[in-house]
Parts: sequence; C-alpha cells; structure tokens
Amino acid sequence: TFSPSEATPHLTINHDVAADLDSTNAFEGPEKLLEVWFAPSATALPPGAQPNGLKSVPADTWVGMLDMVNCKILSVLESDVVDAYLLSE
Amino acid sequence: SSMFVFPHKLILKTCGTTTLLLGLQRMLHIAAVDAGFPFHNAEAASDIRAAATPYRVFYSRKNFLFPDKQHGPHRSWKQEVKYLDDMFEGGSAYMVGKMNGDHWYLYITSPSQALTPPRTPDAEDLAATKIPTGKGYAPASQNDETLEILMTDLDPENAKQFYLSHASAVASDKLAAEARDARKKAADSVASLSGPAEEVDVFDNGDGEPIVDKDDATEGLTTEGHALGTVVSESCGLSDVYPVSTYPDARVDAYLFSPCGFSANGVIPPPPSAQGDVNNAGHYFTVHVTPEPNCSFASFETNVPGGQSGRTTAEIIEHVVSIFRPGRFSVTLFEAKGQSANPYGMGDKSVAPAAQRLVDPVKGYRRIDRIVHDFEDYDLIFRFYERE
Repeated sequence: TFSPSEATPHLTINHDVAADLDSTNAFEGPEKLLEVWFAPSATALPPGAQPNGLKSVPADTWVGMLDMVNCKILSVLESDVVDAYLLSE
Repeated sequence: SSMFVFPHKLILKTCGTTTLLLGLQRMLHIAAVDAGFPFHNAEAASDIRAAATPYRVFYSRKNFLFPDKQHGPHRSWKQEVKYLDDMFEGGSAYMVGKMNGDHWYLYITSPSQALTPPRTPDAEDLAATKIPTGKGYAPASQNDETLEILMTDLDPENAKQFYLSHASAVASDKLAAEARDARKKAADSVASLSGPAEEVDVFDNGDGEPIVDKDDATEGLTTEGHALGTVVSESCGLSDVYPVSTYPDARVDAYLFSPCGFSANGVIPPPPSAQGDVNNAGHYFTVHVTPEPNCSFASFETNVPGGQSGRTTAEIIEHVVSIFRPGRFSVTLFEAKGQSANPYGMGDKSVAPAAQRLVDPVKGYRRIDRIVHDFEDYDLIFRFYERE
C-alpha cells in the first residue's frame, strides 16, 4: 500500500486569473517547446548562483516574462525539485 | 501552456498564438539577476542587457498548422531559427520527418567541451552581440530523457471529453453518485442503531442549517476550471498514466478551459531512496488538448524514465494514444547518451537505450516513419504513425 508523503507537491491556484478565462479564440493547435539549461544538473550550479538556482526566483518575477509570451499563471504545483506552472492559452 | 522550473533549467511549452521566443531575453536576464547565474555582454547584473549564459538550449515544435495566425517570429521555422541564431552562438537547426507531411523541428545548442569553471566577462565578451552557450562547464553526466507524443485528428468521441459542457455533465453525475452513496451510508448507519430512518441530506448538518449552499457547491464543482480539470483527468484516464501505486507522491494539476481545451501538469518527486541523487532530480509530465475538429490536437510530454518496474515507454505510448485515439501521431524520444536508468524500478535499474525501446508496434496504428538522429551527446528517435 502506498500513501502520499511530505514530498507530495503543494498546489496554489491563482483564482483571479483562473475564474474568467475564455478559450474561444485561444487555440490554434501545436505548441512550441523551449528548454533552457543553465547548468548540467541541479547539484552542479555555478559559483554565485542562488542555492536553489532558478527555483529561488519568486513566481511574481516570472509574470513579466510570461506577459511577453502572452501567458498568465493559473496555478503552481510546488515541490522540492521542480515547480510546475499551469498557464493560460 | 506550462512552465517547469528546476534549479538548473526551465521548460516553457506554450500553446496557440503565444509568442514564446519573445520571452527568452527576459528569461535569461532573470536567470542572471534573480538566480545569480553567470552572464556575459554586461559588466553588472543591473545592466538591462545582462543575460545569463545558458549551458544548452533546446527549441522544438511540430510543423505549423495555421502560420498566418501566429505572431512575432513564430510565422515560420526560418524566422524562428533566425531569431535564435541572432541570440546564440553555435546553434543547429533540424527538420525531422516528411517535408510533405507531418514533421518536427528542432533547434539545439551544445555545451562546449571546456572544463574550466565559469569566468568573469572579458572585453571580447562585452563586445559580442550573441550569447555563448555552455561556456565554462563540464559536459552533463546525468540521465535525461524526454518523451513527447504529438497527436492530431483526434477521435471526435474522445475529444468530447475536453469540452466544458461534457465535463460538467460528468461532474454532475459524479456528484449525484457521491451524494447517493453518502445518503445510503448515513441511512445505513442510522438504521443499524435505531431501525429505518428518513433519508439524510449530506448538505444538512442536522439543525436545519445547510453546511454549504448546495447549489453553490454543485455550481462550483461543475464549472470551475481546476475542479473540472481534475474530473476530466480522472475520467479520461490521464491520472492513471503514472498511477499512485507506482508513483506514490505524484500529483496532477489540471484545468479545463471554457468552452473547451484542457491542460495538465504532473509532478513526480523522486522516490525517498533516490532523493539527493543527481541522476534523479524529480520528474514531470504535461498534457495539452485542443479538441475542436478543425484543429484537434493533443500533446503529451514527460521526462519520467521508462522501463523496468516503472511503466515502459511502450506502455506509456499505448495508454496516452488510447485516451485520444488520434488519426496521426508522432513520438520523439530524446535521450542523453548512455544514461538510461529508472529510479522507480527495483533490482537492475539499467534499461535499453532509446532506439531499442521504441520498437514495439502501437496497436491499431501503422508506422510510417522511423528516424534516428545521433547528436553529440543525445540520441533522438522520431516515429510517425497513422491509424489503420
């Protein structure tokens, strides 16, 4: 028998954005995928980097970048190893 | 759309008419200023030009469906490559698959082989206009694989699941069933104590005051995007792709758009036995669905290693394809060379390399293409299928 442990990710919902979305004109098919690595692994961050690297960047800081992409944060699933942002569009 | 933020990398996958690459410069700036990664082309992080030096960059996409609807550099692969080439040194662009059919594009930069630690910028760096990649890092030595399934021409009946009207009906039925079960359970409980009793309303706390407003509760659970996303995840079978019996700490965050469309992110922390292991830095999966008949599309992507006692890559593909029953789909498996391992397995953890794991046929489909790319430090397997 398995049960969730303390490692189970924690969900935060951005109700301000999630409440009134209309996707009528949003969808056009295939996505674009960008993956940018800043170090070979999570345990090989360069000198000067924050101890938690990119995960130390507050969610609010990503909002400006996501505005340029035309996406808004609907919710964030936080865990020790990765934060998963669910975005509009 | 989805974004995954790890300590050392960021994955951004955006749908529809989003302008993904227009956010790249700001992303590099944030990595330099807020995360403290080394940067070039500026003397101080406060300089707006400061952009962190990436270790490596991947950009990929399926062939365009409606390029005229796209914005920025996203109207053609040529423009996208130019945008990336103008920004990075040493990138390589590829097209994989049939030019006159469904194909897939990839842009990739490779880490340099320099083994010196990151350094401060010199005059040459400050004068440069392009961002070097991989400068000053040793090559990666961890397992890394990404499986992506891109599906078009979804079966109309399966696609219905991703419309709000359909999901609301499923949610209502589910609520009604749960309420019936709760009433029966409460009635049975009372009956066991004092014989037959009146039906108990689960929304009533017994003193005539409702615990919650029944209509509001039903309304919320049958219209709110996250609530409906969860209902759809469970009813369509997505929640079972990585079952809790094998992945006990997995959690899914799903959203159903109005009037249709679906997105979900799953996070799978490493098992306790693998925590702290550089090769097992946690995993994710993400699903996006556009169900409209004129542009029906679904994507599934994961970096959960396939094989051994965890679910095999072939099982994952069969499961995902059965959810959508697409007319056509492509599978890409990108794997770091010689790094196959599954942290969820037991016993011998080594599994076959990517090329050997994508040999099983997919039931109900005929394979049209099988292409293998042997990159410097990654293997890429591309397969394309059509419904029989």
